[in-house]
Amino acid sequence: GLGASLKDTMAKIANARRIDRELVDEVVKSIQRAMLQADVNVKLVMNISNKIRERALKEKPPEGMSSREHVIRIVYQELTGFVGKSADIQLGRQRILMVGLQGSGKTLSTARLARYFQRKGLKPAVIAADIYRPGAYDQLKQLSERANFSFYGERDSKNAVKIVKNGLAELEQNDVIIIDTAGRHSLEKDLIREMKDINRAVDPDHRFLIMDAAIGQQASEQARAFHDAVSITGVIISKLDGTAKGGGALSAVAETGSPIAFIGTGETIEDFEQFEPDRFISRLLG
Amino acid sequence: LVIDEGSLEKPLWDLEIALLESDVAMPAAEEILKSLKEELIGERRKFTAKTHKIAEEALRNALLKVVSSGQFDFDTFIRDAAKPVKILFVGVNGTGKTTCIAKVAYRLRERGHSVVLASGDTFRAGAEEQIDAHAERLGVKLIKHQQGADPAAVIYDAVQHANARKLDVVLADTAGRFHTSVNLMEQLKKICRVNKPDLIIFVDEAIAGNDAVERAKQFNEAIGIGGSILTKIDADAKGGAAISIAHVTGKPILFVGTGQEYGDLEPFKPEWLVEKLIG
Ligand SMILES: Nc1nc2c(ncn2[C@@H]2O[C@H](COP(=O)(O)OP(=O)(O)OP(=O)(O)O)[C@@H](O)[C@H]2O)c(=O)[nH]1
Ligand SMILES: Nc1nc2c(ncn2[C@@H]2O[C@H](COP(=O)(O)OP(=O)(O)OP(=O)(O)O)[C@@H](O)[C@H]2O)c(=O)[nH]1
Ligand SMILES: [Mg+2]
Ligand SMILES: [Mg+2]
Repeated sequence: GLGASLKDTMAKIANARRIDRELVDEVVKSIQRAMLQADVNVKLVMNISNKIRERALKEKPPEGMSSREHVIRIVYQELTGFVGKSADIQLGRQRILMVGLQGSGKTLSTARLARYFQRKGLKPAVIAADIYRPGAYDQLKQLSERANFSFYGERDSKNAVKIVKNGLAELEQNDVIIIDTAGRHSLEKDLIREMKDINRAVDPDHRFLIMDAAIGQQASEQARAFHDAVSITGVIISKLDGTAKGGGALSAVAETGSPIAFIGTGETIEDFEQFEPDRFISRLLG
Repeated sequence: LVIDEGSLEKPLWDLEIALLESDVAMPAAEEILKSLKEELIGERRKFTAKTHKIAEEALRNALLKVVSSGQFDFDTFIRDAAKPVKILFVGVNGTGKTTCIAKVAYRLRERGHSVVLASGDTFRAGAEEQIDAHAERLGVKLIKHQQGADPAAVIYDAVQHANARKLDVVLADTAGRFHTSVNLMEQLKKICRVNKPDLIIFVDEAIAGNDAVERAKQFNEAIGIGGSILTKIDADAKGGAAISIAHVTGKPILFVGTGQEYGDLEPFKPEWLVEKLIG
């Protein structure tokens, strides 16, 4: 696969006596392919790979480091520098709003995030504010019952803002309140407006964008739309237990200027880890 | 003038970027462009004809060919098949399988067919309530067991019900699963062994990128796909995943999902998609 091609190219550098323009071009080309295959935004791939090419040609390997290690180091530095540090999660009272595209993993992540705070000794609660999807109320209610944290929802209500206002009052005794919302995309103007209304009613400390690891070139535009609407403060990447590499997350970071906080790695409420830049990048490059 | 490799390099690279930006998976884009290159090299062209226009036209035809492979009319298939027709919906998590079942049930009912649904997702929280709500709204019977039940048994039950009541179509839902889970893929194989579906529909989303190839390939190798439905194309997705899926399975895209309502299911039109991709 693409991973092999990147490894082969790196092996070539290992055996090269010196790094010349042709070899660097070959490395950059295989890095571009790895990134494109990982769903990184096309324009972003070109920008990042140009930066890598520039540095690989200009910078001398430090004392004692092989040319190959030097180039690999540049690649990792550029990519981890781009994706930034893992988000700094405060373990205190807060309200968190969960938003994202249809089917991206918001409802399960709402429960997983609550479980995360529960494991840290805090008292979490969740609000089911998705009034459209049939069974959304039951889905979140069942998850909260299994893990034993408070749940608020109004099964037949058609007013998400009312639900969150009532929920916030009802769940006052809890440390962390996490609000699940309906899936929506940038062209569903009514739903974007609803999201803004919910955001205003909750005035949350955090607004997390939940993204499917498999999202393609749409990531950039959708992240931009969510950020323009409610100002995203963190990104969650779900379904990294599949084969998708999550390159769309780089666009999400670029468009929202916010860090990746957590990753979803399975279908149970425990499959939730804090984001680790190095592991993510090495998996992305295959 | 004869088209040579050199003059093709930039046009093909530009076309590859256009395909990648439209979510055609890299392996699919590369293979299509590779055979295009072989086809074009050595071809003659008029002095006035631009190489990139020739390449673009050739690509348009190649894409049309890929995405039209195996096309059949779903309504005709239903009409002519022995009853009850057993249709299984499969795919990875969150792609829109359950919603597709509701949309297909709606479409079948509009055309005068009798339908029964099978609640084959016996695992996920709220899965049964979700399909139950759809069944109720559509006025369609739903066969369900308790949570944790064997999905093969639920679907089997639904088929028995259809036989007993002389119903036309059984639409069977399954839990989302990743091809990387050996257990869940084995469970899916068992569902197919026990129930022998007449049509297996792979449901994937237009917003998926490169993974569309991998998952279509793995599902196809595991249980054989009869056709696909591409959902969420209304999220301004270019729909390149259609090329990826058709390319790797050789099976047709039957419908596209254009929204969250029951009516948001349209028959797939190859020309419309290719126009979106490189129009
Ligand atoms: N394997 C795996 N499945 C996941 C992960 N995250 C979510 N899922 C599954 O993906 C599907 C969609 O998850 P949901 O939480 O319902 O997604 P959602 O964003 O709330 O969907 P909508 O409310 O319809 O927009 C479900 O089958 C989840 O179990 C993950 O990290 N790994
Ligand atoms: N905009 C849009 N949303 C869609 C479309 N099809 C499905 N959805 C939405 O996608 C989300 C997931 O749909 P489901 O039908 O639950 O997906 P699923 O594949 O059954 O999910 P799992 O069973 O959890 O694997 C829901 O919010 C649907 O309303 C579509 O064509 N367009
Ligand atoms: Mg949800
Ligand atoms: Mg489902």
